[in-house]
Amino acid sequence: AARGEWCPACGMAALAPGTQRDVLLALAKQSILAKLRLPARPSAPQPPSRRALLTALRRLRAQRSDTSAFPGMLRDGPVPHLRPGMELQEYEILSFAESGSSTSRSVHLHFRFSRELAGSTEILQATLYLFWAAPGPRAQHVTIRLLQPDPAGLNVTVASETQLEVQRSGWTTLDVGPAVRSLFGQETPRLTVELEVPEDWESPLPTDHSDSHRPFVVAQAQARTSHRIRRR
Amino acid sequence: GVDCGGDSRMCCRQEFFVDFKEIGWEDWIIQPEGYHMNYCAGLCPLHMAGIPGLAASFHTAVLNRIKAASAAAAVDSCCVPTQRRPLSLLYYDRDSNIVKTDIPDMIVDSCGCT
Repeated sequence: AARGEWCPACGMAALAPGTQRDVLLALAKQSILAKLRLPARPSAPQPPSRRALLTALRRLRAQRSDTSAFPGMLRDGPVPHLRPGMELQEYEILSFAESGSSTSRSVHLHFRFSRELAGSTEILQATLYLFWAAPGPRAQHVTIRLLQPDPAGLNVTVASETQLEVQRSGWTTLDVGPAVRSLFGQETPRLTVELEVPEDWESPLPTDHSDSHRPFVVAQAQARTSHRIRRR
Repeated sequence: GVDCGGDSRMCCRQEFFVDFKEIGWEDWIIQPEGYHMNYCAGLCPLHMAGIPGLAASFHTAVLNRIKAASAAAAVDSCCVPTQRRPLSLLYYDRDSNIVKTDIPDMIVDSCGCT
């Protein structure tokens, strides 16, 4: 309403400029948090090192340029293949590894996902990126197991096991879509990866977190549609 | 659409920029630096109904009949967004994962009278 008049819809008097700005800022916060399905703003994040982040983004961009099927990360602007008016909100999630228990032969990596996203989205694709540093002159075998907590959360079961033959240093990828998809139904969505490596190998999880070869998972998720059509 | 400015009281798009640094959100929102929460404000008297934008897709003849029929009731139309676009956000979630999403229909590009 113009100054001095009443709003024809709500009957409120026009707000003073300062008050109006406060109201609009509060509205902006509320609207963004609601659309991101967040009850409140996340507390101070622990960002990965800049080098790890740039390496991951570079890796994804390289992946995107030679596999158009997987659109990759951080596209500029809206998702082009969604019809106007039909957009289902999509998320691209980049989760860096956290170290778990390890022995000379096996290393555990943990990848966490937020409960809010897990509860309101469904996974379309998820890929695990691992970097192997100079394994030696001969090709070596590595076993990668995806572990999942059982419903009681007391034990873990092997969701899948993959044998990998690593011949030279570099990045390798593994499809972990089904494992992450089943996580998204659980209370604490955390993917655990067990790597069984030859005795004399160094761990693929760099002890120095600022290292640019930190393993990561990139997942593409889509908001669940609010209603489901049931077939009778 | 018309951007608000000057002293016209007709339906227009009012620009409003929320600086994330100003509201203390710059630590968890990586990009962009702020949000253009533009909104529509202003009057839509009867002779403005359907000008410009949203109502332009109505059959003008029908609309004129409605105008004529409701002239006595002096019913105004509403000032609403006619074009919107997504807000692309890159942010840390509470597990410090990096998330990118496009929230549809968050930025008003133009306004018009229904």
